[in-house]
Amino acid sequence: NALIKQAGLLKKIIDAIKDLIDEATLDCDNDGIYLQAMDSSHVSLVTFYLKKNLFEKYSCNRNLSLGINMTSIAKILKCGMSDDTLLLETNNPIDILSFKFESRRGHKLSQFQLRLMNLEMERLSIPDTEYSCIIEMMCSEFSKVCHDLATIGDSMTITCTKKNVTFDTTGDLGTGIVSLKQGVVGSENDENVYAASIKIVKPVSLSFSLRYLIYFTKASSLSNKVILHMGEEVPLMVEYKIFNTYEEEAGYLRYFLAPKVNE
Amino acid sequence: KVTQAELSQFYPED
Repeated sequence: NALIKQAGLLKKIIDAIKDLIDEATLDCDNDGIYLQAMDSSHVSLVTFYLKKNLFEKYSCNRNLSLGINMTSIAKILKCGMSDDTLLLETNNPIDILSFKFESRRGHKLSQFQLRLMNLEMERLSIPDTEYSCIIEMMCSEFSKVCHDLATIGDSMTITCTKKNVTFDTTGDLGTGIVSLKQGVVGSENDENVYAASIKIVKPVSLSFSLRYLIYFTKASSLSNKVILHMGEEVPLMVEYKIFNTYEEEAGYLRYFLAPKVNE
Repeated sequence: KVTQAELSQFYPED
């Protein structure tokens, strides 16, 4: 049983991954709900963790693995309004997931049932990684950089040093480069400050496919900031933190993307 | 030549 105060939050999370992965299992235990799935080309991977405190009420008395088709769950979530409360429940035997939406004023109740699937998922083990560079920037800025550079080239090189982070690309029509200085990320005198907060152990430069990076920016509505984790010889981790309605941290959505390599 | 790596080159299967 999981009761979420704003159904729209779950919809945003599913919408941010449904174009990348077709199917996934929701692994539920008493602490929360975890998902891990790779895209069909095995180049990128998405994980999310929805902690117990994301929900108004949460109980799960035994570990469950719920096989979900992403297009189907997205269709059901679209039937609710974003400020409806949403109660998720499973039956016994566990072959359906039920969605009960209740409008804010309590005048409308709707219920949908999603047929669950038996999925044999390939699962990767992601070790705890000491990244060389951790870059925090505004989601809107990261999204704009990716979309702008994608009009020029197919891949983007991210280079992080102590002083700045640069994003550059090359295509048939020419080149593009965007550089963000190390500085405070956020608002200042009601003006957005477009800079990046950089924590660095060692400078890193890696290239990534813009097509995938653009998929990731669909999570931009979850949070103001995005955190890029980079290290030599490891996939990029793009992290969006998830907050509950009390603005407490209540989980994350993380994308992993294998770099382009010189052969 | 630049090629796209796969995730399994970096992370083992669970």
